[in-house]
Amino acid sequence: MGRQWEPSTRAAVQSGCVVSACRAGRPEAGSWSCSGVIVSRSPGLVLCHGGIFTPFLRAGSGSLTEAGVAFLPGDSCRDDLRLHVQWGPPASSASGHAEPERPGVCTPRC
Amino acid sequence: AGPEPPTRAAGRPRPRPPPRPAELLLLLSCPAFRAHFARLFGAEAAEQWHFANSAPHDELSEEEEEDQLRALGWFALLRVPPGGETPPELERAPAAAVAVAPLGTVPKGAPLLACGSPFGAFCPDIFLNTLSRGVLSNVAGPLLLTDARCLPGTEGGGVFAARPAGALVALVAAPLCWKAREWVGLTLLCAAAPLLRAARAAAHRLRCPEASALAALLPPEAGSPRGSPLPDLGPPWAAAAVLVECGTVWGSGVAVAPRLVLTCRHVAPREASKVLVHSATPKSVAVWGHVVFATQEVCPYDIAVVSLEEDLDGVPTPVPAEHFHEGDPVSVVGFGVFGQACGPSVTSGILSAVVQVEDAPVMLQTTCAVHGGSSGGPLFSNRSGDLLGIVASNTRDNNTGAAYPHLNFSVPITVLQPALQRYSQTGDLSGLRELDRAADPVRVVWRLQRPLPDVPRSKL
Repeated sequence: MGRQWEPSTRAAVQSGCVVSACRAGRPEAGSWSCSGVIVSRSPGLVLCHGGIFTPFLRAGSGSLTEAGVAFLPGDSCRDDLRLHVQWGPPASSASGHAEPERPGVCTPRC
Repeated sequence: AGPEPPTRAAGRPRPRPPPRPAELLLLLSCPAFRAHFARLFGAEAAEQWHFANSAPHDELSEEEEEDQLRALGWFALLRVPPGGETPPELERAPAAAVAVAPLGTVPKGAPLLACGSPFGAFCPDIFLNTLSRGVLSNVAGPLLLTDARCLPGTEGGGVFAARPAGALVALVAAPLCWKAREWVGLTLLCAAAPLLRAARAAAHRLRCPEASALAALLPPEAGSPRGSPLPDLGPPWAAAAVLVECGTVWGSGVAVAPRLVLTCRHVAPREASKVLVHSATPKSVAVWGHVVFATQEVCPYDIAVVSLEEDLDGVPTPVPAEHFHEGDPVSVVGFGVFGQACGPSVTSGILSAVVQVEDAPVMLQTTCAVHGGSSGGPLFSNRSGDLLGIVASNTRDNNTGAAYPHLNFSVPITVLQPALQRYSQTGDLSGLRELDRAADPVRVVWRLQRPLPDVPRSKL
């Protein structure tokens, strides 16, 4: 990528994350995931797509199309909704420490 | 504008923090996005459009597809509580909050960088934060379209601008769009600024005081202009594209002189027929004209020339290119997909092939996404802004019915320019009529046939 992209690439990779949703104690029910953006680190605030929440809506997906509804509070989803956010490693180590190598990681030749 | 490998810092891979639990604060939608979505994709056209994460022929229950459609314009604000096993350097990461581009500050045609994780949480070691580049193809309020290629699972991913550097422009609403069972090759986005505004407003209305405090911490718009947003300037050459309406048929065209528009024969096929030409930039106007020349049905060059009754005020006349360089970055501007419902779309790519006959270019191929309705639209060089050609078609596999928007064919402007100049100066159509006498090898090229073998001459 050209140099003009360096700030955008840095911002994108630092703020990109994955959000996954599942039912507490019911792994067999499956999980849903999408991408997201960390809009604030302290406190940690993430914007992601709403599609992964439709299976958890108490009133069903119809509540998304009710006239005049622009938002739904978090408790619109069932109590057994469990969310996890995963992001990448920091772009640079602020402490400057050498990082430990991951044991057992190798690249076998095919 | 294809998917590119994830950018990784040089050296050893850094350990990825483990997934962190989060809580849902609210689900939100941007009302203006929903209104524009309903206008562009709703009504009669609704049956033609699909935004599913799978191809239209894949099995997806009606209920699942309905759910996806209902949730398309919805996003979620989550909170990640502090603690856990987060490495301390992440907590101290410099990017405390993203910068957000105000709506309207990124013009059509501007380069964009999409960052998402294809297939969501599947194999983050490989797919987390994969980058893809493209341009801002079209704008309808907070509903944006990009030709950066995105995949299922990138919904919610951020789309960033090169200018303002690193500013968050939008979030992916639907990575894949299908119209009439054909992949359109554009990704649907919701602008970030109005979405965050909606989040702030919603948080204040929640009964939870904590949520209201968090709303104050949502990132503001960077360098927000006072009053109305900046006008959508875009590249100056993009304004040369016009919409051409001939009876019930419509397509695109390009103004090559104040009263002269070039389009395709299959858009305006009959000489002397009346044509209505709409320009979108700098202002929306419609001017009547008539077809002064259209190539014959058997002519390989699918071209028509329209003479207008009035000047197209303010519409720039592009400079015709004299040379073509394979691999050069190019853009197609056309009214494909949306027609009059929205301004012209800009799609980016490279000049992938210049097909020559006897050392003269007779066909241009590009990797830009080209859709039905783009025919007649201009192909521009991104480097010089020169007009390279006129889009004539994209590609369809007759065996499978699949369309390929990223392989398309244009008539080089060098084929047309001498005749157009002669007509502009003298009104003489004879140069244009010469196009109907294109040599057989040119016909073979445009029929996508193999070159004719050299036939041995008879000695008789």
